[in-house]
Amino acid sequence: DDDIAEHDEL
Amino acid sequence: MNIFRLAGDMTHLFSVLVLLLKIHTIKSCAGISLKTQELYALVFATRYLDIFTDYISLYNTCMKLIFLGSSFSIVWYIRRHKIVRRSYDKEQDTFRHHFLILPCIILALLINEKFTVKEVMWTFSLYLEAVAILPQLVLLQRTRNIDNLTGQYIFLLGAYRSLYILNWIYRYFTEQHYVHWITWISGLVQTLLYADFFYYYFHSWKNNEKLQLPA
Repeated sequence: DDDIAEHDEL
Repeated sequence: MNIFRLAGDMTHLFSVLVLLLKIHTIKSCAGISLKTQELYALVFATRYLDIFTDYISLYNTCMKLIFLGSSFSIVWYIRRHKIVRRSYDKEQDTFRHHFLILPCIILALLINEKFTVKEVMWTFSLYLEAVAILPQLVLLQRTRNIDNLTGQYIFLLGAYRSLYILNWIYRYFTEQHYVHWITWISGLVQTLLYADFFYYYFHSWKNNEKLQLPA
């Protein structure tokens, strides 16, 4: 699966 | 960014500012659990490791700095400030929060999205945040009386995570591949922990009486 989307939430 | 997440972040920001303002103005931390505040400082320290490596947005970086600064200031006030520290009743605030940290570390090592240092630390911070309020809720049960600022602080903390759940639902339906089970489950557990507090908070507000938690 694609690289884990970086965590854009606080 | 969606309205639920923005409202959640503002509610979260407001909760820490309410607490910091309370401690700073009346120079007292009566009713506040230092253990919960230390856990929150640890949550932010382990979650915002990427503040210097990954730039997401000015908003994201500013909020991270504010949360880090406010949570560590609150811990400093309760531990070091010569007046505030006197109002901290350590006999009542006895929840062994180390028993929360270890299981969260183990769980983060076992259940995570990717086995990298940053990802495990981030997952640890999620699990820890879910249980960080426990020492504070136990302290409230013990001291039984809740001054309204502390009540508002806990209410806002619970409300922020509830808004985040709406944000996750919104993002699930509007974004492809937006699936983060770990975040969702720990966020749900966190909100459920507040459920009984919300129940008593709402009833005290409706009957316009002082908030009393059952023994």
